[in-house]
Amino acid sequence: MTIAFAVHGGAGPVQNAERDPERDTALRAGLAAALDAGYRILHEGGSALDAVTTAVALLEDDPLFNAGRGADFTLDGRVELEAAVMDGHSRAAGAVTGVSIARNPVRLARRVMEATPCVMLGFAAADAFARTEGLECEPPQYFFTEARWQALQREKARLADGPAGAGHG
Amino acid sequence: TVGAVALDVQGRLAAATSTGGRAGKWPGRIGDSPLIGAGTWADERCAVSATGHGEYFIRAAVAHDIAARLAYAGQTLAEAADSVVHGTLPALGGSGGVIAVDADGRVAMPFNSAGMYRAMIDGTGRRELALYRDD
Repeated sequence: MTIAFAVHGGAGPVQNAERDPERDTALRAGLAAALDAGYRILHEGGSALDAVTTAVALLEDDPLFNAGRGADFTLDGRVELEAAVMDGHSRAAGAVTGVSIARNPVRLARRVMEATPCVMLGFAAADAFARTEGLECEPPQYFFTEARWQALQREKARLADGPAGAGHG
Repeated sequence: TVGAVALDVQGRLAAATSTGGRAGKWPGRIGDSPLIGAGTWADERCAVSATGHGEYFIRAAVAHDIAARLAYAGQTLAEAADSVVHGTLPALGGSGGVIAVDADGRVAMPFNSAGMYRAMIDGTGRRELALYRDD
């Protein structure tokens, strides 16, 4: 039987002049670790659902990637994390948005899928569900990284110079 | 944003996506990652995880559109993913990319931005890891 696996760590407008060889090496190592962890699960006969959950959780724990620890900040300097998981065989799906305490939002999304009749929980309800389920929760400082904080300051400066509403999607 | 897609030995497909959103996003803003059919999708034909400017991925229902092209138009995974990422998305003004795997173990990883951090091992065992367009 065939198995296959892929991961991504985000897309963006990184130009040649902005590249940092040391950072690139670390990014490659993070991607390789997630790829190998997920593929190992599949190779040993594990489920696609376990493979994607494990790999995404690893990337959430890596501060270089914009998810979990290392997430971007909102305009008011907080994190509002989002995640989803879907099982193609059963069409079961779970998602969370506006999460502020779960160390691994993807695991919270999976619990939404497996333990509730809902597809998505958001904000205070999602945080409360993380506690109820006994998932690992973290204080705000866990999610702070200097690089993301500086990105927020640059975005605020850009917005101050730009048209109203620009950059908020 | 980070994500993963998988095909297991029993032929089951799955997708997962997680994100912190965008720097300086409005409090309460919801992107495409948690929206089933926009940033994340899996069915019996393919699994998709997206990354990019979320509002455009929502408007284009990117992940489900790729799956629908397999189901209704008979496109291959590569054709479907390329059509959406290089056709539908830029026509709306959106940038980013997707990773996708189909039930035969084929993997597609198209993007229309300068880079997309990505890695895969497809059904033939071919391994690839790259960060930028010219990698």
